[in-house]
Amino acid sequence: SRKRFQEAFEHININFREMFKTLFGGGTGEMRLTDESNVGESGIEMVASPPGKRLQNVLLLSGGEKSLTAMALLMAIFKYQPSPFCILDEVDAPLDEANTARLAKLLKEMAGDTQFIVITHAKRTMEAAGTMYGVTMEEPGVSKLVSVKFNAAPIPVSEPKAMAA
Amino acid sequence: SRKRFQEAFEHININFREMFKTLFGGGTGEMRLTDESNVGESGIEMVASPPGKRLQNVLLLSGGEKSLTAMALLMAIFKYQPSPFCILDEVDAPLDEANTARLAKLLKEMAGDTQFIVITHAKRTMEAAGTMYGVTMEEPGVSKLVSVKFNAAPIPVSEPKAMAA
Amino acid sequence: LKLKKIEIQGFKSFADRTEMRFHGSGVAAVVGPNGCGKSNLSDAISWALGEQSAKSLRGARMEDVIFAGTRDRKPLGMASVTMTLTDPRIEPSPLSMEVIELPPGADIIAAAPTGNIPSDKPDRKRDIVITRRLFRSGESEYLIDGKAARLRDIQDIFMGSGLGPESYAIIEQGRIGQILSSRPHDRRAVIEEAA
Amino acid sequence: LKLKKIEIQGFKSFADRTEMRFHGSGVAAVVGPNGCGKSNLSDAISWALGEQSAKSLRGARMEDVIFAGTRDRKPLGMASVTMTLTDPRIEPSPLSMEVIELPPGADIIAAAPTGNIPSDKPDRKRDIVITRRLFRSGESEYLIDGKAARLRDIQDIFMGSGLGPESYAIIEQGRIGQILSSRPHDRRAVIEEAA
Ligand SMILES: Nc1ncnc2c1ncn2[C@@H]1O[C@H](COP(=O)(O)OP(=O)(O)OP(=O)(O)O)[C@@H](O)[C@H]1O
Ligand SMILES: Nc1ncnc2c1ncn2[C@@H]1O[C@H](COP(=O)(O)OP(=O)(O)OP(=O)(O)O)[C@@H](O)[C@H]1O
Ligand SMILES: [Mg+2]
Ligand SMILES: [Mg+2]
Repeated sequence: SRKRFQEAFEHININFREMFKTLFGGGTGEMRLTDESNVGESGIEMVASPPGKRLQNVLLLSGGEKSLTAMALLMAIFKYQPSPFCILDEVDAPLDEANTARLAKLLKEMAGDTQFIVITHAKRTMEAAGTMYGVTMEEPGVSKLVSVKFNAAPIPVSEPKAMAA
Repeated sequence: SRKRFQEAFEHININFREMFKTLFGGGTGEMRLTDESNVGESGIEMVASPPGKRLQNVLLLSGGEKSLTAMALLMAIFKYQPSPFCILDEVDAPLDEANTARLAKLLKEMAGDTQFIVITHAKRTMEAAGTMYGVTMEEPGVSKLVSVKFNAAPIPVSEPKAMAA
Repeated sequence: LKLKKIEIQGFKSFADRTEMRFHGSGVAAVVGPNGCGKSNLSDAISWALGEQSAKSLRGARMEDVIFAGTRDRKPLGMASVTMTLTDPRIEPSPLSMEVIELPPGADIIAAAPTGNIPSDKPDRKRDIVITRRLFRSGESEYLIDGKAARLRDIQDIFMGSGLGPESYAIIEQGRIGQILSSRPHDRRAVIEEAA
Repeated sequence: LKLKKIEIQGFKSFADRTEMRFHGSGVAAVVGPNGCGKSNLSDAISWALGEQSAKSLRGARMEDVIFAGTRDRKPLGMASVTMTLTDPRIEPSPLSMEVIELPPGADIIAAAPTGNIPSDKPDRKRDIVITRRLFRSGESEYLIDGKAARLRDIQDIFMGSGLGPESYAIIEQGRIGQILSSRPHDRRAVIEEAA
């Protein structure tokens, strides 16, 4: 079991370094054991340096840099152990346009095995989606699902067939 | 001093109801004393109902609704007691486009006495600004201020005269 | 395991019956104005997986997930969420819930009981249908493929599937910031869950 | 009081001397990619007002506000922020810091000392120039209009101006969510501050 942790840790760390580079367009991100001599009980800390910046604790990064680093870790874990689906609620809120686009592209690439459900207000993220569900409250306080075409008004439809569109 | 609190509370509450209606395009938002019989020591709770929804504790609202309600409270306090300046760091991140535009319009109206400094990634918010400061990191890890024209590339300028543009 | 469909009724702002079908892979965007119910959909899925903390579902009590009414509509007496998942790898043989003979290489999902299957005729061989209901009286109901079950049975289905309680399969609004600020030993727990 | 200008050097990612001038009213947007330094500007202003909690400035120790170097640049030994404010209402008479005779209706800002004014020749009659410096040795320096002062003197200037510690004049990134979740008595404190 300590062996399994070590193996998971190393694989996920390799993925994390790769995901970080993809999302930041360079730079270094990795996990480190707080106590190398005691793998069975050690905690994990994280360090990162976006391209050109110094390596430092992830807590010193900017709001957007932190979110992107967190997504890199998430995707690293998923690559090692895919979940059947993954719900991301407005993870792109603090990201600028370039980072939003890079994240959306990565989600598309990772979505071969996993159903990603991304709640978002960002156009760049919507552009990467193969399917779009619109939620409306025509009647105040009562939610309703509708079919959405990009750049067109939502089409209220008799539920629920349109959802597979 | 208890009298001053009561007076401030009532004025700010009137402002809050008004600001809430402006930002939500209707609905009700107000502060209530947790203990009406003991004004000298009572705490304050907040209730809100966006247009058409039930009146309930503000903590049950959505992410965007909470941010907008918080901004309504902030502006209510400012109207009563303007600060010389106000820095808002990405308060529009959870807002949809319509709410972002309404907030930006309100900030413009409130900015007669107060210098608002709004850090943002949202175009609607940038459109309401009279002045724009661009921050870049041409040299990685070193921040630099540049003049920004909307829809044009930032113009690096010899500091600092351009900042008043 | 692939997500196939969810049916929601009386859960938070979804007063009327709502059905949401999925491809099982790919990127699906959920969009709409502030306050329209997008995060409520995410809560419905967490709840169907067995989430027991009302606070995680942004309520004070579990009863807060039942549609509480609007100015023009009365509150409802029940919240119900049904989730249909498909396991594309398996060739299950007809088994009852009690006597489980697992084919080589199959995990426990393969032993999904046959029984009274809800209206959409899910693929009996491959689908698992989970239902969770809460009544305003405080009573709860749990169904697996239409048969009464305990909450514990539902939670067990998802253990080790990547949808367990320590997993990052559901990132609630605002939670992305917490992923990095977790303590060194909490971080270890997440890696161990994936191991 | 109106904000006129801030000058930053060696503070966080602002290694080189940076000047930012303001109109004093209106909406100014600060824009740029993630991680370029926007929130650091906000931290610089908080710090100049007398913020004493390193944690509120997103650091572990106060020393963390000094430019820590990059791959190609060495760390610096000092962080410095100078803030110039204008009080448009007053007609101050030349006063020293010790003997304060307030004109009727003026608040304490009217007693801004005359003295050694920095390069931009602020309006001596109306401007107040505040400087805060921190050296890597741990030493701090505070100046009001070029004269040595204590941190306490700077904090006093802003008491009751709407820029005090309980005020909402500076909303840090992510803090907007906290405004509503504050407890009933914390909320009272904010209203009392405005009273
Ligand atoms: N039990 C309930 N009954 C009725 N309405 C409810 C219930 N619980 C929550 N709501 C309503 O649901 C709405 C919030 O929905 P939700 O959080 O899903 O919004 P959202 O689409 O995610 O918005 P945002 O983009 O701002 O995050 C609120 O207006 C709230 O009043
Ligand atoms: N003492 C320091 N010396 C050098 N660089 C620093 C120092 N403190 C912070 N930084 C750097 O400043 C950057 C963060 O800047 P800041 O938080 O202002 O970004 P931002 O523009 O607000 O980004 P976002 O849009 O993501 O919120 C980080 O890359 C961090 O490494
Ligand atoms: Mg939401
Ligand atoms: Mg920031």
